[in-house]
Amino acid sequence: ATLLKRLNVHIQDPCEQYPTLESDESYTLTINSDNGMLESVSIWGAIRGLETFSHLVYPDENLGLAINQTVINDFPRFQHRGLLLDTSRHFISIKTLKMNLEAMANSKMNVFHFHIVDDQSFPYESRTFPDLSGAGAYNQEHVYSQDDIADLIEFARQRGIRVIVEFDSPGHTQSWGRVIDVLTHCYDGGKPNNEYGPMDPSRNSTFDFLKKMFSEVANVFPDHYVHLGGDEVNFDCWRSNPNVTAFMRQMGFGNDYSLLEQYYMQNLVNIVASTGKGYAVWQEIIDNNVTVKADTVVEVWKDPYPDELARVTKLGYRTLLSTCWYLNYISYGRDWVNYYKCDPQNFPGTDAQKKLVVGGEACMWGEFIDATNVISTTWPRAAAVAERLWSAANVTDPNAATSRLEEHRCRYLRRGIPAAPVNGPSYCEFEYNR
Amino acid sequence: PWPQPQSIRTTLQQFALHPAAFHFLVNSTSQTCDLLTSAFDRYYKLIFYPYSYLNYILHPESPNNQVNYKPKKSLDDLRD
Repeated sequence: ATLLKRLNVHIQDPCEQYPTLESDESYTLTINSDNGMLESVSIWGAIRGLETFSHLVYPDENLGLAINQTVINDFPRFQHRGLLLDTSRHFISIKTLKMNLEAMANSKMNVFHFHIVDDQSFPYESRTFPDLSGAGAYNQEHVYSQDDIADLIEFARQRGIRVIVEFDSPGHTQSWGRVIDVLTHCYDGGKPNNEYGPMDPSRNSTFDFLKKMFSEVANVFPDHYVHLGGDEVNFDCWRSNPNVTAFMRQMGFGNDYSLLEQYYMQNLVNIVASTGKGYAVWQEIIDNNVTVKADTVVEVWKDPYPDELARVTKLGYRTLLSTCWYLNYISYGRDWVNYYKCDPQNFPGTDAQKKLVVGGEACMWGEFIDATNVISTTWPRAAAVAERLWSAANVTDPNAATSRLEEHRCRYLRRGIPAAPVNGPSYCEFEYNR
Repeated sequence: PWPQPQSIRTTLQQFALHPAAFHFLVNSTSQTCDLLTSAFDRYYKLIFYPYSYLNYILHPESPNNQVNYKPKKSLDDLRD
């Protein structure tokens, strides 16, 4: 065998600072002499090509390490290949989040959807409102400082991964209300009952707060997109509050509280748009007829997902699918096959509608996940989603994928990432922590 | 590879790799790119020293993470 002495890397365009939804990740990799060649348009394509190159190298009894003569032309089927981690229901350390980013890069995923806060805790340490985490986090060790956030964003950038942060509202905000008086006071029998509902759209102070908060978020997170959530708003508390009821009358909303939700979101998206950012939202925003910017990305999470995708794309919005990739629903056996079979373009629609689907996200909600199990529960199951989002539309046979996924899991173990077995009895040449 | 590339052609002809006789080389456009040089550093370690790689990237400052594994084959073995 000849020694492969060099991999020549040619990138056509100057280096970009951060990846975007429009980044070109294509590359060509050629190994056919003692000089290999990796060519790409952008740095992001070169990073994907280097990952592929690392997969092609294998241990060989005679040669130590070997690579076969190979030519690869490659590009992603979808531009947005995301993974959501929820760090509110359980805290996940920066070290573990980095390990997850590394696992994402190993499967060419390119968006970390950082679901950083929710009802249960507010671990984001705000510059403008430090008390939000001061009272809203589980405790003061369970927070992400500004340095932590910057460190994580840089770690992701090095791997061509975008960090899209989610600050979900007006619901899912109980932890915000422990310090800042922005939530609706719920009433029972005409009196406040010391419970709180979604953010209170009837008070101007709510939007004054949101302007300051999202101005900070726009500065801290460099990606063009912020995720504004907007899902699962419960109207009961709004209904009980006399000030909100009076505001409903004043605005002519009658008893239709979805119009109040629409009013809140319309104000919020206008605030965020004024910072120059774009936004991603859960599908309810569109369901409730909020007018959003043309570059808005709408994330579908409800079933039946083919109908939901058809409806959202018919309205002309760029769309993500996550419905069938809730990895936190853990079951015994080869559940990755169902993730592998789910296709974001499997819905009745025109070619133009299908082109509006820009990708999807695997989601790992945090009720039963923390640093003890997040990596092994997520990986390599999320890799099934990664292949669906990267590879050609006709790469659909789970039987053909099984041995490669098995090899990929072993690759994770060799690289120090504790990816769980997903295909029944097996072994890896290099076991974890052996 | 995972995920499956859009197009891949491969043969049984093998090339050997050895950490003492392999490097990445860039064209002039790419030489000023910090992202690329750090990617080379990472992938060199990942390819030749995968077992220490994760500790290296999670604790880059730690003196315990110097790469000092001896390759299974010496370069002379391969030359033979």
